[in-house]
Amino acid sequence: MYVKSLTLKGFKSFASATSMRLEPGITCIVGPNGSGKSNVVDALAWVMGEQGAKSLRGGKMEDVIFAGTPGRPALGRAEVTMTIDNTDGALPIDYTEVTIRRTMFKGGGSEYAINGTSCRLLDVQELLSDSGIGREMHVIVGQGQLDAVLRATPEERRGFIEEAA
Amino acid sequence: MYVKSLTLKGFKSFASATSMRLEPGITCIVGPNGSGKSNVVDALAWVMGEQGAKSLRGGKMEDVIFAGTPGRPALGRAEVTMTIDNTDGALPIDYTEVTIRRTMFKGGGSEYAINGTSCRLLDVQELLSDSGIGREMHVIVGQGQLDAVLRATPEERRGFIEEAA
Amino acid sequence: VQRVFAEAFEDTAREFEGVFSRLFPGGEGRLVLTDPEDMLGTGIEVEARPPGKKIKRLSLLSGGERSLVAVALLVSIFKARPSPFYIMDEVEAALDDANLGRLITLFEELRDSSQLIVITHQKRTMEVADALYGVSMRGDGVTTVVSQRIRDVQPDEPQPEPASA
Amino acid sequence: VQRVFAEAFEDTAREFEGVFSRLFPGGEGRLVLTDPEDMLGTGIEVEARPPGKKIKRLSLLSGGERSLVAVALLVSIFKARPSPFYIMDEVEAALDDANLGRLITLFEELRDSSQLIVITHQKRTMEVADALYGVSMRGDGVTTVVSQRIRDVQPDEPQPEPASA
Ligand SMILES: Nc1ncnc2c1ncn2[C@@H]1O[C@H](COP(=O)(O)OP(=O)(O)OP(=O)(O)O)[C@@H](O)[C@H]1O
Ligand SMILES: Nc1ncnc2c1ncn2[C@@H]1O[C@H](COP(=O)(O)OP(=O)(O)OP(=O)(O)O)[C@@H](O)[C@H]1O
Ligand SMILES: [Mg+2]
Ligand SMILES: [Mg+2]
Repeated sequence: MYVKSLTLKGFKSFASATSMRLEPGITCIVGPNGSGKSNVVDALAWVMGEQGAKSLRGGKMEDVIFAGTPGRPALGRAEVTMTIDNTDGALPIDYTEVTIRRTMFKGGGSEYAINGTSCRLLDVQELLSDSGIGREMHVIVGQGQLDAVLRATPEERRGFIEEAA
Repeated sequence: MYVKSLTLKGFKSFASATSMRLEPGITCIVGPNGSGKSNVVDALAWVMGEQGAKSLRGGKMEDVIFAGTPGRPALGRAEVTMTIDNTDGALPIDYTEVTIRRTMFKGGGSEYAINGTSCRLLDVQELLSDSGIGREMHVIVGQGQLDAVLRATPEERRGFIEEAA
Repeated sequence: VQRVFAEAFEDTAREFEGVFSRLFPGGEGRLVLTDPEDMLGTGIEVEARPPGKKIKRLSLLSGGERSLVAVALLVSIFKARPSPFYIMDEVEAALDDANLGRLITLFEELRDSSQLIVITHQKRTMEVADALYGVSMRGDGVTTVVSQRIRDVQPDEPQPEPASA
Repeated sequence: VQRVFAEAFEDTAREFEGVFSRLFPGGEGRLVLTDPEDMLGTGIEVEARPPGKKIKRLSLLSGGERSLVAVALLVSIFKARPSPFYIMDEVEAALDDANLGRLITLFEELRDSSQLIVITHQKRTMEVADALYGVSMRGDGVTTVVSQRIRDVQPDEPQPEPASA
């Protein structure tokens, strides 16, 4: 199982719909400071159900919606779609390709869809946790977050292992 | 006024007496991970009177004494001497060259000396603060400490400016 | 639940010894339960001894050493309980050349069984990528993906300038 | 005391606008008192608008942008209220090539009136050093200073290998 593609629309600095095709193996994302690399990481965490505004570097969840620039007005919604190659059946769902989509509107909450069918956050979380991706998202090591692993309490470190198990 | 030389003896990983001559202008210190560069920064903070074990990355103040290696026994004391060129009279003391020395013994406290004469911590702090180096040591930007400047509260930021003023 | 954690901890601890000695050749590290009697509530401590040094509190380790120990812990969890993909955002920041090389070797091992999405400024990390994306923000606050290169496929656009050597 | 702070703040705020626009060409930043009525207790807020973007909360800035804003604040304090020397430990970690160049330009300005002691892994930073020290720990846990080079003076030992390109 691997992430085949990621499409961002109105998510943070990705004002226009932008798709990235990802490969099994190592995909590197590069670019200057402030260009949007960590925003891609935020998009991955967000589409998988991240609920904490702080983990996405915002003050409230709506901060992920493209807020506009001096030359371009703000948008009313953010949408991220993640397409997963499921030929190995790691996701317990009967499709070789699985899309997970999250949409958030200004002033409203989030909507989720699996393969185009509306569902709840819980459905997304359960689908992913069976394949080894838990709610705490230990699979994502955010920028500057490496040292936090060592500063964590012994109990928190136990939590990492429990989540992965 | 500038730091002319720094001598470390038994301070952290500097087991044997080691002297470094510094220049006005830019002095760069380089070397592999774990070789002792930040220990030099700790030595500068320490000889200027740093009182917090945590600011020196230790659990207690005695952690700055060379703790030994599998091949070499621990030492009983740490000593750092800083020699300052004072030809411009920035330090309010009647010498063109000023040495500040701090010594710490295992189980004991610290001893201070200015130009070889025993003195108190307060004397060192007052001497330095008149030349623009305060107790909070805003002049030292430790490894990984840059972001803390932004994470500081508005009141803490006021503190930086007050200390420099 | 207790046994799930106990087994996960055993596997992770075993991986940790191996991974640690490959990141710190000649050194040794281990994971220790704070309360082995209480498998329901115990925490996990990390012990790290870089080569030629004595075991010390983690806070005394250098910036690069701390990064490496954190990587060792995470990669041990990844190897003991694999997930389909991992996302790493600029984890090499504190590493010197030699340690960066060791990290890259670990990435290449993880790639055999998992997808890695790596944000980086480092040329050497880019060189092992199977796919490379450049992001850019051309002064207008909106991110665009400027180029992509898939290994063994001719890019039809020029390769992105590495953000930093 | 209030007036000392008020003047220091004014000078720092004025420097900040200048320094910020040199680190973020086309952008603007300013320091704002949280409570201008209360000069005794007011805190200081930092507003930062990188070029082409809208002012946002600092937490949404990228890693490199945050480093640069922190540098702008510190250097503004250094310029408004100079100290004889400054010590910086690996502050470039999050910066791309372009921003590293801007930081080095700032270092060269500060050098005119203050001594800078800079710990670094970056070749370009080393190139502007007036003096260069290499530290090493040859597998025995003890730091040695392996070489020094003073600008315009022939080193009698080989120059240290830069720790990282
Ligand atoms: N909701 C939003 N609308 C528009 N722009 C946003 C939004 N949220 C964040 N940004 C912008 O995205 C930029 C940050 O991007 P990101 O953190 O991905 O950079 P980066 O490429 O990781 O850089 P670095 O190399 O410095 O880490 C910031 O300049 C911020 O202003
Ligand atoms: N009291 C002590 N006795 C002996 N060794 C010590 C003592 N305190 C710290 N050390 C050792 O010093 C080393 C850390 O050195 P330092 O932090 O200066 O490295 P560095 O050169 O800054 O590396 P990096 O590039 O990774 O930041 C650690 O390996 C630590 O074990
Ligand atoms: Mg980033
Ligand atoms: Mg260091």
